[in-house]
Amino acid sequence: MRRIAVFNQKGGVGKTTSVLNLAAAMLSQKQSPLLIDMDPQCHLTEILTDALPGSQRSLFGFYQNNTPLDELMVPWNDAGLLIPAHRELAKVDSIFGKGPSILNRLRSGLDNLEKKISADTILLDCCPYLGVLSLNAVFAADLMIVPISSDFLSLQGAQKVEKTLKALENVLKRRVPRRYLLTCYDRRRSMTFDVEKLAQQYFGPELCQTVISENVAVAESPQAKQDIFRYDSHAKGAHDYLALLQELNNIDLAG
Amino acid sequence: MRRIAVFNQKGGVGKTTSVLNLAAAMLSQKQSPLLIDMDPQCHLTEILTDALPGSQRSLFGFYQNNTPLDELMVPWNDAGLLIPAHRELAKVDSIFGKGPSILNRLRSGLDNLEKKISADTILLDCCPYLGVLSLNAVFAADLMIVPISSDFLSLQGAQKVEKTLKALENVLKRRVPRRYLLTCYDRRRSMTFDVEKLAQQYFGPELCQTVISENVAVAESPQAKQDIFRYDSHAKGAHDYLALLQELNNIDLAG
Ligand SMILES: Nc1ncnc2c1ncn2[C@@H]1O[C@H](COP(=O)(O)OP(=O)(O)OP(=O)(O)O)[C@@H](O)[C@H]1O
Ligand SMILES: Nc1ncnc2c1ncn2[C@@H]1O[C@H](COP(=O)(O)OP(=O)(O)OP(=O)(O)O)[C@@H](O)[C@H]1O
Ligand SMILES: [Mg+2]
Ligand SMILES: [Mg+2]
Repeated sequence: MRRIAVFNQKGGVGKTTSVLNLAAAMLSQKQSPLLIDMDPQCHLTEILTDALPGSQRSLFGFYQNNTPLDELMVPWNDAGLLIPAHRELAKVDSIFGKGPSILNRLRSGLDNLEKKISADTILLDCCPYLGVLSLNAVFAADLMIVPISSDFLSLQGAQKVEKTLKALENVLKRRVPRRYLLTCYDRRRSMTFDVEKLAQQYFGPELCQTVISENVAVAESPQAKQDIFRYDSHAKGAHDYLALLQELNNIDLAG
Repeated sequence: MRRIAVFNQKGGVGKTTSVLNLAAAMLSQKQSPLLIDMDPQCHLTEILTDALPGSQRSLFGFYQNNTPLDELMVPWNDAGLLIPAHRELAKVDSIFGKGPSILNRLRSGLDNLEKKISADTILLDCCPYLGVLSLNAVFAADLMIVPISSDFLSLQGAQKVEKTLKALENVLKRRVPRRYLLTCYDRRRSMTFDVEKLAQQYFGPELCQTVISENVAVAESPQAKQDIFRYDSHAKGAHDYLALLQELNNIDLAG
């Protein structure tokens, strides 16, 4: 079971949007993704559910009470599964601090989960802050996706992620495979191509070939509580997220 | 001296962009703003300075060593002043927890500062997380500006800010004057007007009349390490931030 963490500590770069729509692309290919909302802001949870669960029935229950992850899953979109977030997750940083056992908590929880369920892929939506929750996601992941919203400030954020990952790899004693993904890619602006050139320079083969086009339908779909495939399957955004899925399926996770 | 905190826990809504360009609008009107970068990601600091200061010469020095704020100021753009951020600020949450004395730390620091310097306005750029730093900004502010990047997810973030402020007002024993500001306002998209209608419904007279247009020059200027007025004073974004300044100057801070 592949575990993909979507993280960039820069805000608003398309983390939630990418988790939502990459999962929906998987569903369209008859795969079964499990989503874990790791953001105390609960944006993914609010899109996919009609009522927020109590804190004990959310990912917070796993951290606070060691509730097994499979007991926290709720269905979405027929074949998908979600472990919801809750605003109480904001306390995880202060409850736990940053010792090595807390950093591997999610990793072990997922090891146990995988003995019980058969999702193909686990997608982790992170908040724009590298605290205990996002570190849990990084330590649990087989692959990290770092979205870059085709502007200079989010490119800077991605560079910081790269620096942080290199530093963490000494601790983790392994390389975290990652891919940098240009989102909100607006071909009408020369800035988009300037950012793309720099990203190619900085990240080389780790920059995804697929780009996610700026596409207003993608921004509208959350209001309808839908992913882009349900909202408008002919939209450019749907096409791009499917292309991204195909590119990711071809990655050999050893590199 | 007016203290304006710019906060929305939603990422990428234009907090840093608004602090930068509102300050630049003030400079263009011969006012003298002091900027305080309260984001451990240091985006504002990186735009305005050529070299990041050591942690002791940043806002972190105020929190860790009680260094007076006026000793931490550095100049920018001839007449402006900045207190730089540093990534060590990420530790402030865990060092201090959330007792009442830490929450008023910045407020008292600014009270002392105002005896020594004569800036007209202090602008606080917050990170997308409501921890000790952003709470310090809220507790110190005479006015909060909450940017909304004209999409549904950032509107939801703004609604959460409103809920949080109402809850905090019981603790603060005062109402925090605030204004909600539509940014990245793209008149080509019907979604912009849908979001605007909802914002008018939710925030009424607290929604700014001024909107900040989607304007690629605004997104390009950080790469040149410039605000929009220096980068292209004829740009729509410059015009809009000047109009925002004029609207804010007319607010009676009692409401
Ligand atoms: N390809 C796209 N085209 C148009 N709009 C997009 C696209 N991708 C994302 N958006 C919009 O940009 C905004 C920010 O995206 P999103 O919330 O997914 O970013 P995020 O990185 O998860 O933010 P945060 O840091 O707050 O968690 C949302 O309103 C989203 O709908
Ligand atoms: N009016 C605008 N027109 C075009 N681009 C804009 C506009 N306002 C902001 N941007 C761009 O949108 C991106 C996000 O803006 P910014 O970094 O200021 O948001 P933020 O709320 O400070 O983000 P964070 O939550 O990460 O601190 C930046 O690349 C910025 O240049
Ligand atoms: Mg998100
Ligand atoms: Mg910012």
